[in-house]
Amino acid sequence: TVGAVARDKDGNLAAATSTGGMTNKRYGRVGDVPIIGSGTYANDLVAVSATGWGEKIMLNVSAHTLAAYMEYKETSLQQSMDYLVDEVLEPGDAGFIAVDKYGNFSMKTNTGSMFRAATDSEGNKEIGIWE
Amino acid sequence: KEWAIALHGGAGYVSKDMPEDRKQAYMESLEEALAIGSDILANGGSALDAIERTVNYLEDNELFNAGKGAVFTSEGKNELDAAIMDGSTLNAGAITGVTTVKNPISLARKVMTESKHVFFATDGAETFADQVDVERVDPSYFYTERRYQSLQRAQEQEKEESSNLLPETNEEKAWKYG
Repeated sequence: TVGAVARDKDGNLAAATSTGGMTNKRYGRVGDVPIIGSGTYANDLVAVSATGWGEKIMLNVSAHTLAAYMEYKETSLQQSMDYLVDEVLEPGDAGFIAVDKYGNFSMKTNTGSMFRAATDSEGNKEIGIWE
Repeated sequence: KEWAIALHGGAGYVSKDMPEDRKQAYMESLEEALAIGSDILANGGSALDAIERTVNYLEDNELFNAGKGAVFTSEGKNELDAAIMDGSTLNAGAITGVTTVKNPISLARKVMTESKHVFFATDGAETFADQVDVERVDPSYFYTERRYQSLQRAQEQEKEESSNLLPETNEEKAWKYG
């Protein structure tokens, strides 16, 4: 699975995810990626893309959970990411990337590794594989 | 901040003793994907264009499980899914189970901008692709020997593993990641 989230100069947020699915998946099995609110979600506060064990990402409506937590609890992006990855999902389930309306980014996984990269207009930059 | 972008190439269980040349290949690919999206944003491009082009690059890079380099289903096929969502309008487009669309995220964006629906599946998504301007390929385009070998190993493992459905070890878990 691959994904990207961005905030542009006009303050618009968008999220995109694309996948080949799961090795050896059964005929007709659909994963989290095309389920809006699970593997992919964006509103005017935050944009989120997920990767990992699709069944768990779907059962927790994960991308929307991060956005809702941020909106209703009025928390920071990182606090919402920590809540989703550390409290809602179980170890080994999934990883997420997100960008908020202020241009903050957050990338976190509880699977041990996630190929990831991020940068912004102030020159902050992060590229990584393992946690 | 004026703009920001983040991308991923999949989460899972990747051993830390990955060969150095392979690790280098992944790091260079992540750098290149990041440069594509950040250049678009720095030049005033839209978030939608930045994420579509970034994901297109990752779909075309066979290191990643999307587009070329996708994993195989139990029937030995490559069935691709994608979704895109515009935070400023809460509009979205999603597709599942396509086999002839070179860049699935571009088709998902067409669903968002050129249809009144949000989600198209399998044959319906293929029919919609016939009606819009997206690049089509023969399903064999997505084949990579590495992923096909993975399918073989997964099916061998399936024969051996105990009846319980939940994977236990990290190695067993590794198969479940998209």
